[in-house]
Amino acid sequence: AIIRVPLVKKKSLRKNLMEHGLLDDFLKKHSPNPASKYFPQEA
Amino acid sequence: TMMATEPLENYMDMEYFGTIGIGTPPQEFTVIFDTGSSNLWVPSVYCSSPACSNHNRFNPQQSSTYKGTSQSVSIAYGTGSMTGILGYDTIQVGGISDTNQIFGLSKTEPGSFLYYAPFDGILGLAYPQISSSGATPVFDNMWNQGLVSQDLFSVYLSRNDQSGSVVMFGGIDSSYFTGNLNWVPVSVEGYWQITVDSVTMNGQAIACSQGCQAIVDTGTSLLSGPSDAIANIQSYIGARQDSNGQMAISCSAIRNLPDIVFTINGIQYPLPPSAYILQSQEGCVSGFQGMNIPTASGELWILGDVFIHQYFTVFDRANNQVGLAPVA
Repeated sequence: AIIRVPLVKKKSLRKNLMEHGLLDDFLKKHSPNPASKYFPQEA
Repeated sequence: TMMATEPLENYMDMEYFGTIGIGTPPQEFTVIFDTGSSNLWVPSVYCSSPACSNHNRFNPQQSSTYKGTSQSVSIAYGTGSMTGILGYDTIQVGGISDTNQIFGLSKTEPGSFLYYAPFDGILGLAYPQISSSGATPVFDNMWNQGLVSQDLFSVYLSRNDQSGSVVMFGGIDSSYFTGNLNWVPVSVEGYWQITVDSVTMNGQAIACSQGCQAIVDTGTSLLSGPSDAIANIQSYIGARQDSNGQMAISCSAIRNLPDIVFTINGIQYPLPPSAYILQSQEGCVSGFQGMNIPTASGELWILGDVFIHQYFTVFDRANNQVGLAPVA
């Protein structure tokens, strides 16, 4: 009785932005710090 | 108001997505199954932001089982916030009906970049302790209703295939791994946080020499650690930042570099270069990613999909432990 949810691979947001010429603009406006997911107060 | 923080950068490189249905009849959504957060949210018809226009949107009026609330929800994205309301409805997950599930319905979503996100929403699988406003996470609700026979779930990520990856609720399928599962106690119940003994290369400690904490996070693509430690590793493996914000590396390095070994609870978990160097048609990039961590929090690592590709992972809520075994 295992409930299985298949996961499918899709093109990442980074690749989508890259293909639409928007990645540079995104990176200029954001300074990615993965830690902010876990430390919302500090972020 | 429910407040949550879901920095987009952690989802920038996410490639694995699942489908759920919400409501009666079910409305379909593509979501990230994220062990690094605990809330469920999807876009709604109340949202007219450009980002929502390109995604499936939940319409409460087309669901006979929807129950609204007056509670608002806000999820910060660094430069803006997704705002919305909380409601209850039936969630279809892997053919099972999870009734009376609380979830967020977005009304605004920030930034044009979200328009291009390959997912509609997020389904959090961490502990209820970090769920905003005490909203019951999906897996807790499933367990409370007796929908799963074991209080655990497991994740297998197929590295190369378009299909084959799976989240399994309520059980472990041994065909996905080799040998035995090694169990690691959860050190802090909130995220799926464990203690790492060391990170070594060629038998020498390259980080975490005094032990450190790590979060096992299916909602983060890469393997993250403190900026200084990661900068050293990028230097060791010859990775350099490219114009896309990634750490580019020669694909030929896959044949020459040593394993990087995470020792956890006394067991070694080697990552071969074929695991920590990500190959695509555009070239190769490092699977490591630095992050700025508050000093008081000590040395924290995130074991994202780069690690989970190599190790079948069990998230055992009954015993508050994580099970790891090499993928088959």
